Amino acid sequence: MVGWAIAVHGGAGVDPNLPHHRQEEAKQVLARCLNMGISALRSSLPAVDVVELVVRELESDPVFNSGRGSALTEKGTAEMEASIMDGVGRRCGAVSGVTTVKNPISLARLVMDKSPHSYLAFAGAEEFARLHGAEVVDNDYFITEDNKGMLKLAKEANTIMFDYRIPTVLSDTCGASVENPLQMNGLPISVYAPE
Amino acid sequence: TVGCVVVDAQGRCAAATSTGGLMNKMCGRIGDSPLIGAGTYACGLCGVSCTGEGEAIIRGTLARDVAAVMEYKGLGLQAAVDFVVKERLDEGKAGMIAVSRNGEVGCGFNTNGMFRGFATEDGFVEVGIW
Repeated sequence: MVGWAIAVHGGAGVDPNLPHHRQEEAKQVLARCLNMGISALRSSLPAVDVVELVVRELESDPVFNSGRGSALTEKGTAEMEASIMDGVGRRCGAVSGVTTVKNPISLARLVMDKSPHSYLAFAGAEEFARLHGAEVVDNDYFITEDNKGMLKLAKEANTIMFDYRIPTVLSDTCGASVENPLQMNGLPISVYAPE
Repeated sequence: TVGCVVVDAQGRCAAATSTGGLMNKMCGRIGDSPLIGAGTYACGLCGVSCTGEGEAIIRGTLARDVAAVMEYKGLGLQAAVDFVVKERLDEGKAGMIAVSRNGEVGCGFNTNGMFRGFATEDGFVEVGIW
């Protein structure tokens, strides 16, 4: 018998100007999800059930880039993907290109448990979701005003952005008043102005 | 991208990763998160979940490499995470969380920050960003 352990993440690559209240908001979500996992482990849930449970919670919260609050495609839609792996027997399941499944990680779990395959994508994944009664919603459910704004920024900067949270109100974090055409990492230099 | 890795009291490891991908990505683009061995991996030794530049994580088979260097080089969990982040990413930017069957947690990233939280049965709890 060993001690249990759990780790969660909400993405790497953080905007250096992320406002303090957004940082606190993110930490609260992480702490809440961590506590959910700790309670499940104390109730002796198996590891594979705990990781699914915690990622579902992270997908349901719009703060991070998954499920509700997902980054948007060039067309302004949400197209999500997920995978899960059980170290016992190295069983695994994955999905890509899902646009209506409320919790992609649970669909990946269904692929692992209920299909002869390890990966389903796009129309096949959506069909499998309905076959197995996974909860489905409109694509709008995943789209937030914040991310619409960030997509606009990304298009203006003509770039593809990583897990990146740029403050929605640039003025209160970047002193530059005159728009400087200079770009860095594909983003307007004004985003980095305070540095 | 979000992820969770767990080792339970019976020493069983598991990993899960979920994402919306990249802002302004092309439709049909697939990143590292759904690729077993790249963004997600779990075996008898450890569980790993990655995030960051998907293309770099895929080319480095990042999650599987943590398990591989533990298995073949005999590295401990954090040493394996540090090795992989340092040696396998080339110019790419990424981060990862990991647990081992011995009840350890590990984390590594070469970005300016990573949203993360850890807890172990002996009472250690940490939530961090930078």
